Amino acid sequence: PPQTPIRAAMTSIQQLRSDLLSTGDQPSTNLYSYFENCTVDPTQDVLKRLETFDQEFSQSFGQAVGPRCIVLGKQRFTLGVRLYYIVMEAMLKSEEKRLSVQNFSKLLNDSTFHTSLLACALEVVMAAYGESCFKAGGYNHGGGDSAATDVCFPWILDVFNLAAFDFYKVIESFIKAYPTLSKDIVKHLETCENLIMERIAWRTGSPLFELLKQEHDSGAAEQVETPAS
Amino acid sequence: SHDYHFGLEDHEGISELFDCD
Repeated sequence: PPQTPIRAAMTSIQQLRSDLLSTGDQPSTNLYSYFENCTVDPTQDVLKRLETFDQEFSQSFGQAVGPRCIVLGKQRFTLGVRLYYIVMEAMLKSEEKRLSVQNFSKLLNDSTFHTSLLACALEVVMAAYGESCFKAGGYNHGGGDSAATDVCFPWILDVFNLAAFDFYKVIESFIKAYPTLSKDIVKHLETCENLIMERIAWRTGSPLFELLKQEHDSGAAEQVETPAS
Repeated sequence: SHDYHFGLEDHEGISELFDCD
């Protein structure tokens, strides 16, 4: 049958739901093993962070969509956490294979990494439900419905007080780690990526400016690259 | 199908992106 925006949205939801309904709300045994292999076990921090973000996300979702939607926000958050755990485990498996190490203590105790990964998982869930779109984008399922546009990207960055530049870092690894994402969701993430690269990362206060300054101060800018590289 | 452009090299994993390598 021909692909329509409604059919595409339904496919995205069904696919994601079937993946996430078969998994639990807690880290899998394998993911726990990665936590236990760390020099500093991140388990308690991971769980505490999720508890805090659960409150913040549900409240902000309710404010944006409507007070009666706090429950809906909680449901989205639950699905987002499941996806966060699945993708984190897949990323760690891939890193273990690539680096031949099992101790990811530094990464797994990095709050920005967890926040970015969780934000990306929630962005995927909201995009699957047609809640996150782009006001000037080509696939705004909400049409004139203000509720559907209030949680549009980069709304999630404000909720978690996350720098766009840090969110950008997880997108490609997320898509690699979860290869069954529907093409509409991949397209959505790519649009987020483009928005960050073209606009959001250059806003006042972005950590990108400090990084560029550090690069310049370290003399990296003076090094001339060969045409091949 | 939608073809995402993967730009990272093989030596650039999530650990490097968060300076945790």
